[in-house]
Amino acid sequence: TTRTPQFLGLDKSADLFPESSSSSDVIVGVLDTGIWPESKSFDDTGMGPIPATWKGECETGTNFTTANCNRKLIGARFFSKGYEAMLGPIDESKESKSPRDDDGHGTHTATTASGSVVPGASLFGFAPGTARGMATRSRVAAYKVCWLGGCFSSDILAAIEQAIIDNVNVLSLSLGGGMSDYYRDSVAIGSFAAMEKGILISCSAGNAGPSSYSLSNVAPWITTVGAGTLDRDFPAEVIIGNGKNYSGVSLYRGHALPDTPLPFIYAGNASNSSSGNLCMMGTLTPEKVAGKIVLCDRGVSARVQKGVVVKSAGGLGMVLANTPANGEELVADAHLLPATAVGEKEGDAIKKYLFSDPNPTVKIVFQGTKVGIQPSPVVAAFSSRGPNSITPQILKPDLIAPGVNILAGWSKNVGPTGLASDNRRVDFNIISGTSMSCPHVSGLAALIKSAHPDWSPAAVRSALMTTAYTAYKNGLSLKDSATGKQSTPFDHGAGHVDPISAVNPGLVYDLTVDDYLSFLCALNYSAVQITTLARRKFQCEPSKKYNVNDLNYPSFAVLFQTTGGANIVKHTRVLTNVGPASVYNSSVTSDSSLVKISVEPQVLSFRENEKKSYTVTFTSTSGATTQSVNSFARLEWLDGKNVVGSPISISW
Amino acid sequence: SLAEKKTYIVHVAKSEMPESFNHHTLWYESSLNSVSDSAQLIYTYDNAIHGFATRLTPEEASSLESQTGILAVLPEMKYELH
Repeated sequence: TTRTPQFLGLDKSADLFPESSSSSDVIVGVLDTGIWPESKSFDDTGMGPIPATWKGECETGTNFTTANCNRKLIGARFFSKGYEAMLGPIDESKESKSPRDDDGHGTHTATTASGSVVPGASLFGFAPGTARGMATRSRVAAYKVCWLGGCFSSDILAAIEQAIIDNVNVLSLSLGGGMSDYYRDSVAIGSFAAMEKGILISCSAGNAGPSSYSLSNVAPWITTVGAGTLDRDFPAEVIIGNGKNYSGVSLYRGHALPDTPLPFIYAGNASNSSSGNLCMMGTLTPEKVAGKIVLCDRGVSARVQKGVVVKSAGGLGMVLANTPANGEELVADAHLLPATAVGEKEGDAIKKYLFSDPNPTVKIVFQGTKVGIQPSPVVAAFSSRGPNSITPQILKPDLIAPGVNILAGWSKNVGPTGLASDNRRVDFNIISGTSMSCPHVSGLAALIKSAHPDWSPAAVRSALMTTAYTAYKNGLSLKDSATGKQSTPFDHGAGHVDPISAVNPGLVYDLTVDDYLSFLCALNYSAVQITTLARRKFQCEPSKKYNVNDLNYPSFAVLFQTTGGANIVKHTRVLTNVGPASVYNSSVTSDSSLVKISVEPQVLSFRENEKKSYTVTFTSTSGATTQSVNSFARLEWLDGKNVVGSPISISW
Repeated sequence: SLAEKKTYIVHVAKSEMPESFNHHTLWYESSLNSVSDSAQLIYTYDNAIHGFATRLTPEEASSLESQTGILAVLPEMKYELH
């Protein structure tokens, strides 16, 4: 990536992450669409021998041999038996039966997490700079589990199985599916086994936002990552015939439009189809579109596909307008014709002009790359949101990281739009999704792991979460792109990742396998369900009182029953001091008077490596309410140097 | 019957493997053969889960699930890139 290292402060962190052998001993496994090994991001110059712990290998298949691997890309495997059992033999004329990435997604995620430093990177001159992954000295192992027809659970499980055997340290999964209970979800089950082996599993939260309860990958042993914007944009202004300007974004680079205003038409008025406004394939009337710029509404079909539809109907360019589903969030695309994307409000204003002017005209002015955009980060509208639909007492997502307009490596088997008709080939592509934010956290986790090799996955996650920030430098709270208002822990979890602070978090909330087993007991899982999930006979003790609220999680999700429930809820936590001896004071801030929050003890004095517990008591002062209400608060432990923060959601 | 076959992930309690088997793969094959003439192991797992993946009819899956040591027979799920 060419901007996130600066955005995250990694460019000033050389002394925090020395180029020691421990940083190059960390191996990031990426389950995805495979890998494009020729990417410069996998240059192994200066990398030492492959870690002795590594048991993986590079498998041979279509256009891929062991020679495609090196000291950077140390593993590449593919898992297609489940896919082929379901859909028949792979057509090798259409996709590579090998670790080779024909899609681009897997190369993008792997290079985001671990890519080497590549000067002079850009997409058609957009987002220029030196590209690098988050953990430049870590090693990459690619596990191809996603194919043209999708990613199947039997293949995903086989890849996790192999990654455990191979000895990866971090697993990055930018995929998800459904909202099954943990004992029915292969990613959750496989991740449990990986966690047991000390592997940190980072998963994307999903792109089903901004709807509530839209998260995937919510098991507490998984780090669930939502997406935020960077301080970078790709403006492409729309100037309509009445002289008014509207801001849009675009990654179009190609033949320029004439400098004079061009005829402008709404797609809905250039079609005989009731859904003509969406610029679906075959719906535009060429006689009405030819020689004009066409305004299409976003939705149903791919954004770049709409551009192809306009182009094939003879249109000169496209303005793509958001609908209420997307609000004002702008996602830039490398369109095949001059095109720009505008927000819902801008789109409505432009449509008003289109419907009122008998001879509407428009100009699109492409302005390249701009950095320093504020406020940033803003929670991406598409980023999936809490509450957690499986266990509402566990607050998810865990945190957010950059996931909008991210430049990273790409496959040379596909163009930047992913369309079959896109014959362009690029070294780097700019795309958006929680798929992109997840590998940021995977790479950052690898960095933390290299600085603290003995830390558990839970300790690494805790460090990332408790040091995440929830306010801009001017003190204002993080915003949500979907609403334009302040975001909440259901949107951003603990906040935006801050890797420099995460290296020295002061205190961590650690978790062991036994803690997770107690959590399963607290969920009243049957013996069969626990054995299915945890691969062992585990008997919940009938005399022991298990409580989901006591899972030593770095965040709090408090549930009050709307009727008949107690109006006091207690959560107990254990903090481990990973810094020097120190005294920490607690501080609680809350946006609601409906609940009283008290911490006992209020002060914790730690020796080195000492553990101390505390209890937070939440007292609902409103009595039982028949309505579902959410409020939010924050608990911090401060010693004058470190701030160990935890988000709190409170629901009635 | 072949057309209605689906992929299932079969979770087993490895501790309940009969002593007559000296390797879990043999147990899995035997269990499969007892419910299906044609089913084959697609994958066997020992680290991510204890169990295997196979193609079965719904009736075969149901029959397998009732066997001793079989914890769950879960249908294949499709995941999507984010």
